[in-house]
Amino acid sequence: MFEARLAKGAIFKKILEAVKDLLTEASWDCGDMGITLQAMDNAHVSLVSLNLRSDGFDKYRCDRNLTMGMNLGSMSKILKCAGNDDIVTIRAQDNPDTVTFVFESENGEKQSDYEMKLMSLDLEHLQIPETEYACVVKMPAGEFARICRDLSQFGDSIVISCSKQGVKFSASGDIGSANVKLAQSSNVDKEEEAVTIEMQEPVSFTYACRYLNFFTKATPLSAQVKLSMSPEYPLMVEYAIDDIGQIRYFLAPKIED
Amino acid sequence: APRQSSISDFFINR
Repeated sequence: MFEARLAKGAIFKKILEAVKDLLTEASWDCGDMGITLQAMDNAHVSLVSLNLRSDGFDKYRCDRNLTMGMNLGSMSKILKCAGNDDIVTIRAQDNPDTVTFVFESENGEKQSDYEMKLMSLDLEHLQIPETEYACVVKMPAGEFARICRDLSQFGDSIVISCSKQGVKFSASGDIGSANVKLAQSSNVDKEEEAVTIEMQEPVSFTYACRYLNFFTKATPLSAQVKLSMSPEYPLMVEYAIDDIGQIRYFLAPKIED
Repeated sequence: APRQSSISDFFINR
Protein backbone atom coordinates (compact mmCIF):
# COMPACT_ATOMS: atom_id res chain seq x y z
CA MET A 1 0.00 0.00 0.00
CA PHE A 2 1.19 3.47 -0.90
CA GLU A 3 -0.49 6.63 0.38
CA ALA A 4 0.75 10.21 0.38
CA ARG A 5 -1.46 13.01 1.67
CA LEU A 6 -0.70 16.67 1.21
CA ALA A 7 -2.94 19.32 2.76
CA LYS A 8 -1.45 21.94 0.45
CA GLY A 9 -2.64 20.07 -2.63
CA ALA A 10 -1.91 23.10 -4.81
CA ILE A 11 1.77 22.09 -4.62
CA PHE A 12 1.00 19.04 -6.78
CA LYS A 13 -0.88 21.22 -9.26
CA LYS A 14 2.15 23.54 -9.51
CA ILE A 15 4.59 20.65 -9.87
CA LEU A 16 2.64 19.28 -12.83
CA GLU A 17 2.59 22.70 -14.46
CA ALA A 18 6.36 22.81 -13.94
CA VAL A 19 7.06 19.53 -15.76
CA LYS A 20 4.26 18.77 -18.20
CA ASP A 21 5.56 20.90 -21.10
CA LEU A 22 9.08 19.52 -20.83
CA LEU A 23 8.30 15.84 -20.24
CA THR A 24 5.62 13.69 -21.80
CA GLU A 25 5.98 10.77 -19.39
CA ALA A 26 7.98 9.97 -16.29
CA SER A 27 8.38 7.44 -13.52
CA TRP A 28 7.50 8.42 -9.97
CA ASP A 29 9.67 6.40 -7.59
CA CYS A 30 8.14 6.01 -4.15
CA GLY A 31 10.05 4.73 -1.14
CA ASP A 32 10.52 5.24 2.61
CA MET A 33 12.34 8.54 2.08
CA GLY A 34 9.70 10.02 -0.18
CA ILE A 35 8.88 10.48 -3.83
CA THR A 36 11.45 11.15 -6.55
CA LEU A 37 11.19 11.67 -10.27
CA GLN A 38 14.02 11.86 -12.74
CA ALA A 39 13.52 12.25 -16.47
CA MET A 40 15.11 13.78 -19.55
CA ASP A 41 13.22 15.66 -22.22
CA ASN A 42 12.84 13.91 -25.59
CA ALA A 43 15.92 15.60 -27.05
CA HIS A 44 18.08 14.70 -23.99
CA VAL A 45 19.16 18.32 -23.59
CA SER A 46 17.73 18.75 -20.11
CA LEU A 47 17.01 16.61 -17.09
CA VAL A 48 14.40 17.12 -14.39
CA SER A 49 15.03 15.83 -10.88
CA LEU A 50 12.20 16.19 -8.36
CA ASN A 51 12.46 15.23 -4.72
CA LEU A 52 9.59 15.26 -2.21
CA ARG A 53 10.58 14.09 1.27
CA SER A 54 8.21 11.78 3.12
CA ASP A 55 8.37 13.97 6.27
CA GLY A 56 6.98 16.90 4.28
CA PHE A 57 3.67 15.09 3.73
CA ASP A 58 0.79 15.23 6.19
CA LYS A 59 0.51 11.49 5.91
CA TYR A 60 2.94 9.15 4.18
CA ARG A 61 2.89 5.39 3.97
CA CYS A 62 4.95 3.28 1.62
CA ASP A 63 5.03 -0.42 2.51
CA ARG A 64 7.08 -1.40 -0.52
CA ASN A 65 9.19 0.60 -2.97
CA LEU A 66 7.28 1.19 -6.16
CA THR A 67 7.76 2.87 -9.51
CA MET A 68 4.73 4.37 -11.19
CA GLY A 69 5.05 5.28 -14.85
CA MET A 70 2.69 8.09 -15.70
CA ASN A 71 1.72 10.10 -18.72
CA LEU A 72 2.20 13.63 -17.39
CA GLY A 73 -0.37 15.15 -19.74
CA SER A 74 -3.01 12.81 -18.26
CA MET A 75 -1.80 13.48 -14.70
CA SER A 76 -1.98 17.20 -15.34
CA LYS A 77 -5.57 16.89 -16.61
CA ILE A 78 -6.51 15.10 -13.38
CA LEU A 79 -4.77 17.61 -11.10
CA LYS A 80 -6.54 20.45 -12.87
CA CYS A 81 -9.72 18.92 -11.41
CA ALA A 82 -8.43 19.65 -7.88
CA GLY A 83 -9.30 22.96 -6.26
CA ASN A 84 -6.46 25.20 -5.13
CA ASP A 85 -7.36 24.67 -1.48
CA ASP A 86 -8.04 20.95 -1.80
CA ILE A 87 -6.22 18.29 0.17
CA VAL A 88 -4.65 15.84 -2.29
CA THR A 89 -4.00 12.16 -1.56
CA ILE A 90 -2.18 9.83 -3.95
CA ARG A 91 -2.90 6.15 -3.36
CA ALA A 92 -1.80 2.89 -4.96
CA GLN A 93 -1.64 -0.81 -4.16
CA ASP A 94 1.62 -2.76 -4.19
CA ASN A 95 2.51 -3.67 -7.81
CA PRO A 96 -0.18 -1.34 -9.10
CA ASP A 97 -1.75 -1.04 -12.58
CA THR A 98 -3.49 2.18 -11.59
CA VAL A 99 -3.03 5.12 -9.24
CA THR A 100 -5.83 6.99 -7.50
CA PHE A 101 -5.91 10.72 -6.79
CA VAL A 102 -8.32 11.83 -4.07
CA PHE A 103 -9.27 15.51 -3.69
CA GLU A 104 -11.04 16.73 -0.57
CA SER A 105 -12.34 20.25 -0.05
CA GLU A 106 -11.11 22.05 3.08
CA ASN A 107 -14.48 21.74 4.81
CA GLY A 108 -14.68 18.04 3.94
CA GLU A 109 -18.00 18.40 2.13
CA LYS A 110 -16.75 17.47 -1.32
CA GLN A 111 -14.58 14.49 -2.15
CA SER A 112 -13.60 13.32 -5.62
CA ASP A 113 -11.45 10.47 -6.77
CA TYR A 114 -9.77 9.95 -10.11
CA GLU A 115 -8.15 6.71 -11.15
CA MET A 116 -5.43 6.75 -13.78
CA LYS A 117 -3.84 3.88 -15.69
CA LEU A 118 -0.10 3.48 -15.14
CA MET A 119 2.40 2.88 -17.93
CA SER A 120 5.34 0.56 -18.09
CA LEU A 121 8.26 2.85 -18.89
CA ASP A 122 11.78 1.80 -19.67
CA LEU A 123 13.63 5.03 -19.02
CA GLU A 124 17.31 5.74 -18.64
CA HIS A 125 18.33 6.68 -15.13
CA LEU A 126 21.37 8.91 -14.92
CA GLN A 127 23.86 9.33 -12.12
CA ILE A 128 24.16 13.01 -11.24
CA PRO A 129 27.71 13.43 -9.90
CA GLU A 130 28.32 15.70 -6.91
CA THR A 131 30.15 18.87 -7.83
CA GLU A 132 31.41 22.11 -6.35
CA TYR A 133 29.96 24.85 -8.51
CA ALA A 134 32.12 27.74 -9.71
CA CYS A 135 29.21 30.19 -9.37
CA VAL A 136 25.92 30.03 -7.49
CA VAL A 137 23.42 32.84 -8.07
CA LYS A 138 20.27 33.18 -5.99
CA MET A 139 17.68 35.61 -7.25
CA PRO A 140 13.92 36.22 -7.24
CA ALA A 141 12.26 33.52 -9.36
CA GLY A 142 9.92 36.04 -10.98
CA GLU A 143 12.87 38.17 -12.08
CA PHE A 144 14.59 35.18 -13.69
CA ALA A 145 11.38 34.25 -15.55
CA ARG A 146 11.04 37.83 -16.76
CA ILE A 147 14.63 37.98 -18.04
CA CYS A 148 14.33 34.64 -19.88
CA ARG A 149 11.08 35.76 -21.51
CA ASP A 150 12.41 39.18 -22.47
CA LEU A 151 15.71 37.96 -23.90
CA SER A 152 14.04 35.13 -25.86
CA GLN A 153 12.78 37.80 -28.23
CA PHE A 154 16.35 38.45 -29.42
CA GLY A 155 17.62 34.99 -30.19
CA ASP A 156 17.39 31.34 -29.26
CA SER A 157 20.31 31.43 -26.81
CA ILE A 158 21.09 33.30 -23.61
CA VAL A 159 24.63 33.80 -22.36
CA ILE A 160 24.83 33.83 -18.56
CA SER A 161 28.04 35.41 -17.25
CA CYS A 162 28.88 35.63 -13.60
CA SER A 163 31.66 37.62 -11.97
CA LYS A 164 32.30 39.51 -8.75
CA GLN A 165 30.46 42.50 -10.25
CA GLY A 166 27.28 40.51 -10.67
CA VAL A 167 25.43 38.31 -13.11
CA LYS A 168 24.76 39.27 -16.72
CA PHE A 169 22.23 37.77 -19.12
CA SER A 170 22.81 38.49 -22.83
CA ALA A 171 21.13 37.62 -26.10
CA SER A 172 21.59 38.74 -29.66
CA GLY A 173 19.98 38.09 -33.02
CA ASP A 174 18.51 39.67 -36.14
CA ILE A 175 16.84 42.63 -34.40
CA GLY A 176 19.79 43.52 -32.18
CA SER A 177 21.13 42.61 -28.80
CA ALA A 178 20.10 42.75 -25.15
CA ASN A 179 21.95 42.71 -21.84
CA VAL A 180 20.48 42.52 -18.36
CA LYS A 181 22.87 42.96 -15.45
CA LEU A 182 22.04 42.26 -11.83
CA ALA A 183 24.33 43.36 -9.04
CA GLN A 184 24.45 41.56 -5.73
CA SER A 185 21.95 43.14 -3.32
CA SER A 186 23.68 45.43 -0.86
CA ASN A 187 20.86 46.00 1.54
CA VAL A 188 18.17 43.40 1.78
CA ASP A 189 15.02 43.90 3.76
CA LYS A 190 13.28 40.91 2.28
CA GLU A 191 15.35 37.79 1.67
CA GLU A 192 13.00 36.78 -1.16
CA GLU A 193 13.95 39.85 -3.19
CA ALA A 194 17.70 39.47 -2.78
CA VAL A 195 20.28 38.68 -5.43
CA THR A 196 23.24 36.82 -3.93
CA ILE A 197 26.31 35.49 -5.68
CA GLU A 198 28.81 32.95 -4.40
CA MET A 199 31.76 32.80 -6.78
CA GLN A 200 34.89 30.65 -6.86
CA GLU A 201 35.82 31.67 -10.42
CA PRO A 202 34.07 33.77 -13.09
CA VAL A 203 32.06 31.81 -15.69
CA SER A 204 30.23 32.48 -18.94
CA PHE A 205 28.08 29.87 -20.67
CA THR A 206 25.49 29.74 -23.46
CA TYR A 207 22.12 28.07 -22.96
CA ALA A 208 19.04 27.47 -25.12
CA CYS A 209 16.17 29.88 -24.31
CA ARG A 210 13.59 27.24 -25.11
CA TYR A 211 14.62 25.13 -22.11
CA LEU A 212 15.14 28.03 -19.71
CA ASN A 213 11.57 29.09 -20.48
CA PHE A 214 10.33 25.56 -19.75
CA PHE A 215 12.11 25.67 -16.37
CA THR A 216 10.50 28.96 -15.39
CA LYS A 217 7.11 27.21 -15.39
CA ALA A 218 8.19 26.28 -11.84
CA THR A 219 8.15 29.95 -10.77
CA PRO A 220 4.86 29.65 -8.79
CA LEU A 221 6.54 27.04 -6.55
CA SER A 222 9.17 29.31 -5.05
CA ALA A 223 10.04 32.95 -4.40
CA GLN A 224 13.70 32.37 -5.19
CA VAL A 225 15.57 30.41 -7.83
CA LYS A 226 19.15 29.16 -7.59
CA LEU A 227 21.37 29.01 -10.68
CA SER A 228 24.54 26.93 -10.30
CA MET A 229 27.23 26.87 -12.98
CA SER A 230 30.57 25.16 -13.49
CA PRO A 231 32.82 24.41 -16.46
CA GLU A 232 32.19 20.96 -17.97
CA TYR A 233 28.91 20.65 -16.12
CA PRO A 234 25.27 21.37 -16.94
CA LEU A 235 23.55 24.45 -15.53
CA MET A 236 21.43 23.59 -12.50
CA VAL A 237 18.26 25.63 -11.96
CA GLU A 238 16.71 24.84 -8.58
CA TYR A 239 13.38 25.82 -7.03
CA ALA A 240 12.68 24.90 -3.42
CA ILE A 241 9.21 23.45 -2.79
CA ASP A 242 8.05 24.70 0.61
CA ASP A 243 9.58 22.54 3.33
CA ILE A 244 8.93 19.34 1.41
CA GLY A 245 11.66 19.24 -1.25
CA GLN A 246 12.88 20.77 -4.48
CA ILE A 247 12.77 20.58 -8.24
CA ARG A 248 16.05 20.76 -10.10
CA TYR A 249 16.49 21.23 -13.81
CA PHE A 250 19.82 20.48 -15.48
CA LEU A 251 20.57 22.02 -18.86
CA ALA A 252 23.43 21.00 -21.14
CA PRO A 253 25.26 24.09 -22.43
CA LYS A 254 25.78 25.10 -26.03
CA ILE A 255 29.42 24.55 -26.91
CA GLU A 256 31.65 26.25 -29.50
CA ASP A 257 33.16 23.60 -31.78
CA ALA B 1 26.80 28.95 -34.04
CA PRO B 2 27.55 26.94 -30.91
CA ARG B 3 26.45 23.32 -30.84
CA GLN B 4 23.86 22.08 -28.35
CA SER B 5 25.41 19.41 -26.12
CA SER B 6 23.48 16.56 -24.53
CA ILE B 7 22.87 15.79 -20.88
CA SER B 8 24.32 12.31 -21.41
CA ASP B 9 27.65 13.96 -22.36
CA PHE B 10 27.90 14.92 -18.67
CA PHE B 11 25.90 12.45 -16.63
CA ILE B 12 26.61 8.74 -16.66
CA ASN B 13 24.04 6.05 -17.25
CA ARG B 14 23.41 4.25 -14.01
